Amino acid sequence: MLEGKFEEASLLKKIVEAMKDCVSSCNFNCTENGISVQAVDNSRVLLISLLIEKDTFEEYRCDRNITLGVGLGSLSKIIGNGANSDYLTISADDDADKLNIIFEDKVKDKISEYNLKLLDIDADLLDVGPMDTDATITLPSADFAKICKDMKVLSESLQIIVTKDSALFQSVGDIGTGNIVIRPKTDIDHPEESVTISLDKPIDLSFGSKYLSDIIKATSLSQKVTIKLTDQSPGVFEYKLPSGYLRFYLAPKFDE
Amino acid sequence: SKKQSSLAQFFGKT
Repeated sequence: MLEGKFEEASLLKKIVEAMKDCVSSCNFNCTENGISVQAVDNSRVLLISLLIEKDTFEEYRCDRNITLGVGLGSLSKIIGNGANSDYLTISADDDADKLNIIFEDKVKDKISEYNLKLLDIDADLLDVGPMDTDATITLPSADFAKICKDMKVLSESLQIIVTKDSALFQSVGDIGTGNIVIRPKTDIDHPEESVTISLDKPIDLSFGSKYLSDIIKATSLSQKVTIKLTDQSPGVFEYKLPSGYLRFYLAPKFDE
Repeated sequence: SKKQSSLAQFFGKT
């Protein structure tokens, strides 16, 4: 038996919105410690790794490990029926073929209950493991989203060049070029506005703009995004949850 | 132009 109660439906809404355009369906792996997902997009360029730790929930129990195959478009439709501020409880029996979803209005005496049919998903997982990191950038997630959107008007690729004291986002396209430079900044009054760059080795990597457009759909999950870059390796883009994370691993583009 | 790589080039299967 799995049962997890979110203090606010908005958190699961945001998680599903951040994932559903990248992967249509995925397995939710439920254990006593929480719920995790690994899913890869159809082109096998972008990997999503989600961890919702037990502490994220108002109440949580999972007596036995269970895997729930979920169509994210369908889940999104049902979750969309609840108000952001509702309590949201998901539950499933051990051999369930459906996921039970209950919204409780905190003011009105109103309870809405839905069942989502589960899917049998045969996922082949990738062994991501711990990765070395040459450069780490942490910046406001809204700023990163704007950089990605602004640069996408120029090119299908976004080049990220990190040196000791700056990160350069560069786009070179048919209509012209664009450069955005950000530098470390400590904002004591508004720590969420701070920018940090730590560097072991300079970085010059290019990523597909269309995949970055998918990644920045997670912007509402966290005020900050952490970007971990390693030479000749996938970039890791991490949005922290109250307890857990939503991470994207994006394979880079290379010169032909 | 640049060529998109695949995650399978970096990560093995579990």
